[in-house]
Amino acid sequence: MGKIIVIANQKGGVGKTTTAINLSASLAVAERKTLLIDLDPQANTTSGLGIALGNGEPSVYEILIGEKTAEELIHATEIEFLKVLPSRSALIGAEVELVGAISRETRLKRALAKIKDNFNYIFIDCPPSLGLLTVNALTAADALIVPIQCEYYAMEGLGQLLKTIQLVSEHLNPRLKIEGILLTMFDTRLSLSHQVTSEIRSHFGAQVFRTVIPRSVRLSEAPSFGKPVLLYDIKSAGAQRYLELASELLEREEVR
Amino acid sequence: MGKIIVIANQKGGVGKTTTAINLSASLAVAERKTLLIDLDPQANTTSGLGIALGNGEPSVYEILIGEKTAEELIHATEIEFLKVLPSRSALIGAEVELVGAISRETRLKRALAKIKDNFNYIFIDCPPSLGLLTVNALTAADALIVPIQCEYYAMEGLGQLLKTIQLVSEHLNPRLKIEGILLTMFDTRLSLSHQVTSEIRSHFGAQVFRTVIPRSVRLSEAPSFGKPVLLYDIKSAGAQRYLELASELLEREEVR
Ligand SMILES: Nc1ncnc2c1ncn2[C@@H]1O[C@H](COP(=O)(O)OP(=O)(O)OP(=O)(O)O)[C@@H](O)[C@H]1O
Ligand SMILES: Nc1ncnc2c1ncn2[C@@H]1O[C@H](COP(=O)(O)OP(=O)(O)OP(=O)(O)O)[C@@H](O)[C@H]1O
Ligand SMILES: [Mg+2]
Ligand SMILES: [Mg+2]
Repeated sequence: MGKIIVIANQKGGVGKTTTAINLSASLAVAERKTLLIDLDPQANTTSGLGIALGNGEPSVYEILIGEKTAEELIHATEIEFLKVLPSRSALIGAEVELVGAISRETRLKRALAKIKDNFNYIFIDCPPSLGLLTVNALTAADALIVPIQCEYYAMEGLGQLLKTIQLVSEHLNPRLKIEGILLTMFDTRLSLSHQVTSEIRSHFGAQVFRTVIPRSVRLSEAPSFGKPVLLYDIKSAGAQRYLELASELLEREEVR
Repeated sequence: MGKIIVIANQKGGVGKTTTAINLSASLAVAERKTLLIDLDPQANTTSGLGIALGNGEPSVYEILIGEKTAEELIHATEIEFLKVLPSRSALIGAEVELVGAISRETRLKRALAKIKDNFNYIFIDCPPSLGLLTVNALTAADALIVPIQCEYYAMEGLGQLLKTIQLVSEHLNPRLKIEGILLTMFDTRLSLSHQVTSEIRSHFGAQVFRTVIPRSVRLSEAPSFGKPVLLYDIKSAGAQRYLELASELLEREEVR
């Protein structure tokens, strides 16, 4: 039960949040019990699903510092099988406050231990950095999905990310593995998209998901309505591709 | 002499590096002596200008930890009046290593003091976070340019950024002010672009630059040739808008 999948890449704006929201929503409509955790102080996953925390309302920050349990902060969404652990800007403080704390890297892992088996999938959306929040996510994780934008700078940061994964799997989490590399914002009209895609496939081979997410304006409009794209426009290319990605993920599970 | 302008926004992928490279290149071709500092461990500014550091070659990391002076590490570019202080992934270590160091926030400011008057403009490209690297940049700065993508999540992080600017100006740098807010990746065909733009203009009024940067594929292709867009395709909309932005900035200077 309970496979924890982290969505991470320190390069900014590559589609981490968009993947976290739409992949988890696609699995939830396939009736897999899914929890989505927002571990970014920007809280884009939280607002992208239309969740607004009231003044002083606790968030994943209180879980990391030990004031609340994960169970207490699970929020429902419009989709029955999709739940969310929301974030807020207070989370910015966690990186600094936990620097000197005991076993600061395993806070999230320990907080999720009790609820892990209540879900089929737990996704964690990360901020665009390799700091303590992302290390907490990688330490708690079973697997990692790396979204990569089909643009020139996409390949630059991969070396650093792979080094961090190596360090985490050596010292904190030996079971961590890459579930897959996801190509995002692919534009068939641009030769750059084709060049980057073929370079990434030649580097990473079968680790790259078959499903490629196209640039699709519906994907960037959906969060302004607080909805995953499949509730905003199910016929759009963005919605269809994320449903396909969910099936590709489930296919891999069944085969194992 | 020597106006230090920081390009910052913790939201990822909004065009910080693209603005840092192309605005500084546009000022350099107008024969303003310009230094561009890459303060992001991803080193996209460095590679976007075709600079490749050899094994063990020092970077801005060695300046922050005090092993090298800024003067020693200035690199030339294809444009006579444009120089660069390059970055590399070792910079990731600075955030952790400097946490306990004395006056960790003013390292960059002190390193730039000796060379500041050799340039008309010094630009600093920041990583997508509000950690010690960005705080060092804001402490050294005279002014700040905030690129904002014309997308839904654009407004979300602004509150946090403004709070950080407030803290820096109260405790570390009373002269810090917002030079301007720059709208990037504007697509005239998308209603979302128009909605976000009018919302940002109504919030920030005259602080928003008149010049708006359109989504332009030439801008995303240029870094793969290691060139600013004005050397790659001067006639493109991207190149023309950044030249206009440089004139708008110079106009403001002349008026003051
Ligand atoms: N396939 C797509 N087509 C069009 N727009 C997209 C697509 N994927 C994401 N976007 C838009 O691009 C922007 C960046 O995406 P997103 O916020 O998901 O990236 P991120 O990696 O989570 O960013 P950050 O590094 O700031 O956390 C958002 O405005 C989003 O709506
Ligand atoms: N106006 C534009 N039109 C088209 N593509 C653009 C434009 N501006 C930037 N890009 C592309 O979008 C991507 C993100 O831009 P960029 O890397 O400059 O953002 P950033 O804010 O520096 O990202 P990070 O948060 O990772 O530092 C890059 O691939 C870049 O080439
Ligand atoms: Mg995100
Ligand atoms: Mg950048």
